[in-house]
Amino acid sequence: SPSEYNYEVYHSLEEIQSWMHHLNKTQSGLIRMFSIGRSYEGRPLFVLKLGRKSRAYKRAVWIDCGIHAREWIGPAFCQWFVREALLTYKTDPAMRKMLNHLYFYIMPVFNVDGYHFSWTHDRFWRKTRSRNSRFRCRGVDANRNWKVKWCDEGASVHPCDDTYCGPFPESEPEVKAVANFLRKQGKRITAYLSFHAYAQMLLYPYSYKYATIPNFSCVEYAAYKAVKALRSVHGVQYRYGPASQTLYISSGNSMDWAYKNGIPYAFAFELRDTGHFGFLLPEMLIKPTCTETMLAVKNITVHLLKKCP
Amino acid sequence: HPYNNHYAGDKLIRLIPRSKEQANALKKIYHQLQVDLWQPSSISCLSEETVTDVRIPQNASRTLLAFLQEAHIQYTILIEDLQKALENGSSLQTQRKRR
Repeated sequence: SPSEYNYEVYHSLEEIQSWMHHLNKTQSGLIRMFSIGRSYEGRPLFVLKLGRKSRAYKRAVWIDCGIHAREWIGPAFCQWFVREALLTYKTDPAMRKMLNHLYFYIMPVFNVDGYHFSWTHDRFWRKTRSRNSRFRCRGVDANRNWKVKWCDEGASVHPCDDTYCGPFPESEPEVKAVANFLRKQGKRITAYLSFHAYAQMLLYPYSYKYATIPNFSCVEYAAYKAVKALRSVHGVQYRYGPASQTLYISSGNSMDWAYKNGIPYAFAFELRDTGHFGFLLPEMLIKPTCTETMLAVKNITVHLLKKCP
Repeated sequence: HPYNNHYAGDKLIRLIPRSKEQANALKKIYHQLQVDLWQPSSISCLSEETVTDVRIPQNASRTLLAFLQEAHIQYTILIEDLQKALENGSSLQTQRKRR
């Protein structure tokens, strides 16, 4: 059950996949697990569909974690989100409304090969694990491999660099699988949320250029309210704004692709912290990080349901 | 020790170049030492006033720190020993499972 699994420690890929299988069997009223493809090394790419089953048309929110392997707090949050949803569906009116009106597609570990590698070999690995026939270096930055101003500023053409964009857009099977899935869903996906670390920021498009998105007003206000809600939990300050100005310019990333492909509300979270621990956020900080982020995500979702067209 | 104690002595250093010259100098030394950039994610994003966090292996840290002192680039050591930080951040349960 959700209450027996320890959500306050980091889990290996195998443990996370076991957990997903377990939920699929035991929480079939609200959860269905399915695979959208295979990784470069042949691992299944599992996604959880979370929400009250309904024959009526329901919009959906896509959430992915672990695009970058070393950002372990991401997958920890994705698991936390599912746990909170299951535990509070009956008692929390906001959660009940969310799961009744929307489906949530949760991909707890996007970069399964990289995540596994960061557990077993190199804690600070970032990229996928695909091979390049001409170079000794492996891996592509899965957040530079999307077809939106691909391999422009903020990405690298060198296979040995950590921001290598890949030989062509969607070269990585993981990226292709998610892109295909989202394309197939069409207008049904109303929001895209991606979880990374670290910087304590809530970002929205664009990343690849300095420009204002057409629906800036609704997106910006949703971000403002989310950050305010997040801060109310433990007093932690997150910055928010367009990624290009708030963080740095980067091309070919998933948030920009999602926006360009018709998902009107696309956000990327950079979770705790700001450098004291960096990627090594201690397990004792999983709970406060996830609790505050949960409130931010609920806030964004409820705001989008109520206020945004 | 997790990861065969591979990260013993590795440091996480924060630098903020205060001029274009300092930023260019950092880019050059980062390339030479092949550092692991934690933020920003790409050396090309490095410019004046950019907060950069870099992981440097033990055997290269002396070279980098000497360079920084010579170039008058201020730095802070965020994590003195990454292996210790890694081990301290995991619960006993997790460490036991890994073993």
